[in-house]
Amino acid sequence: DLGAIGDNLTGSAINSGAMHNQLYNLQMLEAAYHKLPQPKDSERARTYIPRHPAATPPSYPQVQLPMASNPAFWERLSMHSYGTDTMFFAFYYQQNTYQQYLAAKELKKHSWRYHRKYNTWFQRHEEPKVTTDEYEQGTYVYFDFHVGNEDKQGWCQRIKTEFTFEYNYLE
Amino acid sequence: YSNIEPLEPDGFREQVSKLFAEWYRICELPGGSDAASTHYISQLHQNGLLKGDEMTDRFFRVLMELSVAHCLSSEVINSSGLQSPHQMQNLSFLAIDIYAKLVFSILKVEQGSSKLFPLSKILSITVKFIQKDSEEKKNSFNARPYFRLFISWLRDLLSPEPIGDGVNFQILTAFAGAFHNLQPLKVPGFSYVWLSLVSHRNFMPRLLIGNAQKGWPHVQRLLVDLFQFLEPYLRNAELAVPVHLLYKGTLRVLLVLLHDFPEFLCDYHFTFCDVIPPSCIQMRNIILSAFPLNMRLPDPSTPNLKIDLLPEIREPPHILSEVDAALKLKLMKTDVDEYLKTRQQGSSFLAELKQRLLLSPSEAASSGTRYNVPLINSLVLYAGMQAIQQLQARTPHGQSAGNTVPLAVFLVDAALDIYQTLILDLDTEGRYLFLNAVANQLRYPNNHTHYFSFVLLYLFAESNQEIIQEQITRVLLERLIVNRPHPWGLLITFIELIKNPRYNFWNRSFIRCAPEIEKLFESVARSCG
Amino acid sequence: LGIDLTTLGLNLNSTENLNKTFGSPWSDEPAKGDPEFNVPKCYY
Repeated sequence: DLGAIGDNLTGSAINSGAMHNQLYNLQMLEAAYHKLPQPKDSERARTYIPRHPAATPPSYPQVQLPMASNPAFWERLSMHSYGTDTMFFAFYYQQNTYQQYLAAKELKKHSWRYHRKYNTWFQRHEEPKVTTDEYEQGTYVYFDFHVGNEDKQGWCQRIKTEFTFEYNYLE
Repeated sequence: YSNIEPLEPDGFREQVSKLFAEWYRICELPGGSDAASTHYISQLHQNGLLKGDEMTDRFFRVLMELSVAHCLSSEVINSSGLQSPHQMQNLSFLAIDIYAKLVFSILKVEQGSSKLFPLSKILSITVKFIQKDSEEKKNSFNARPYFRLFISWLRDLLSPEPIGDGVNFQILTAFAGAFHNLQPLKVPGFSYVWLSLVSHRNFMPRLLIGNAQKGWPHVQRLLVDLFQFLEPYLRNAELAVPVHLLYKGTLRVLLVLLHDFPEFLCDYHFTFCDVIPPSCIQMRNIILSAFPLNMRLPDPSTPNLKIDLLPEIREPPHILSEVDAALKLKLMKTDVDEYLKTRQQGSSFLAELKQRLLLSPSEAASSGTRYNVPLINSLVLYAGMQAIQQLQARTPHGQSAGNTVPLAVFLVDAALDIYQTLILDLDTEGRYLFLNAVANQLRYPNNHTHYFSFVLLYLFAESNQEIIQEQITRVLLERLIVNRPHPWGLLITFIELIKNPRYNFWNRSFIRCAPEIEKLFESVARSCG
Repeated sequence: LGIDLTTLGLNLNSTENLNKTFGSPWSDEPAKGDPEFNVPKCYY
């Protein structure tokens, strides 16, 4: 009897208005207990809305496979050399989507750096010759679009020597 | 119109329903529908539906009715018949999402114009709608559609491209106000959704981070709302299953706060201790165990730990609660100040103290105790703070208000008179609540922890009634035998009590009052090294 | 005596903030994967 005071649920407490509220509240809580918010109630399906939808034969998949939104899929894909091109494809053709976000994350993991002025991904080809607080200078590989004549067009990777990567353009 | 609820003009509901269907088609357009939605919203303006008047209220009310009804009508009762609480009905949130997107689009379009269509207007309509829905539906009220609605708004309105820079904080506080009006005491059927929203990673952390802590009072008020709802049920150890779930959810939220925002718990500990019942020891310990992120606590069981030499021990803790509010409310502050200054021996102040701490019989019935606990808490901490100030003013600079100060100086203070009067005049219950108020200050190294640790040990040493020593031990021990965490100040006080021969602890008869108590003390002695 | 708070699904020794992946007060599962993603404007 020297310690925590139990609730004196004596008659007066039960009859007083306060107790009635407590009983009512408990009943409402009990009812709500069977309708708890679910994790899926707060998840929004990351549906990709194609910018320029085109009708395709019904035999083609009409909606994205859930796998395309699975970070593990992108991690495994980017392990392969051909995977890098897939990352660049997703980055440049699935803009403002979860896929672009995942592709960019993978490219960063493989030490590609996005240049905000040239909107191009660069990767050090070797240790830079000069590094200061503002920039680094050296030889880089970068992912580019080759604008040759019709049949020569396409994405490719090039070497750029003596390039200065100013850090305030680094995303 | 009827004097209760103005009836809708004929055909209003059908018109709104058609508009909603049209909005749905716009949302379904592939590749985004900016132009179409902007045009649609300007049409709403032209129809006079967005003036912010009674018509606007009706418009949003009907949209909510349509969205919620659609959602709940989609409830697929599990084929398994009987539902366990967690086997949930699958609801379609299509209409809710469309409605959320309409509101977001209206707010975004408004962003350009001078009058940002008041989000608070939408939220107040939503709050009234939910309150009315829960009062009408009672047990069959389902809060999940509203959970989806608020989550969508929190996600869209607070995303990095907010609708107008720097309004994030205003949006957060608008939601905080709405959640305060939907607190469990007002809408008990909303409680689980309410705590999910209040603690959501898109909401609570954003109110606590940045903005020069301007969001802290909002989170504090919401937590107090929660504790006030739980309080009557937590006075007893055994909890009904639904209350136990709410209690466990509260513990999770407090642990996130303890881990990520300990200063928030530190600075409001006094307010929270007012609304957490004394029997709720572990939950209170979580709050009292918080310490500033950049502080390193010395291990309390370090042999010969010199507490007074800790640099932090001289610093006052940061307290955002209004410590003297209860004293002012009961018109006691002036008398307390008067006594602390003059220590008039003849005054009746001390003699009347106990009486002034009692509740009226009706208040006592509803609050489960005969004493005004917030008033006791306020008196104990306020008097102690004045005493510490006096002590620090008197001791040469740089010395702590600890036992380096000649004890005589320490004894001189009037606060101690008040504590000694209370410990002698109060009955068992009152003394327990008084000792709790003192023990609630045993936290991380600061000068309150130091002073109140002294007060407890001094009262133990000076009292000539074994029952007082027993109760002081009880108050400390019951906070130590519960599962962790344990506040640092509590541990160092108890270790001092059992180790320092001055208190002659191991010869007290009450530590052998029963075999299991004797065993308990032996195990405590071992664990305290 | 309260409960063992380490059984509530929160890694209290984590050096990371818990709030970023706090899923819900009703479950001891952290929020799945990247609960939210935002693409910087320069990626558009």
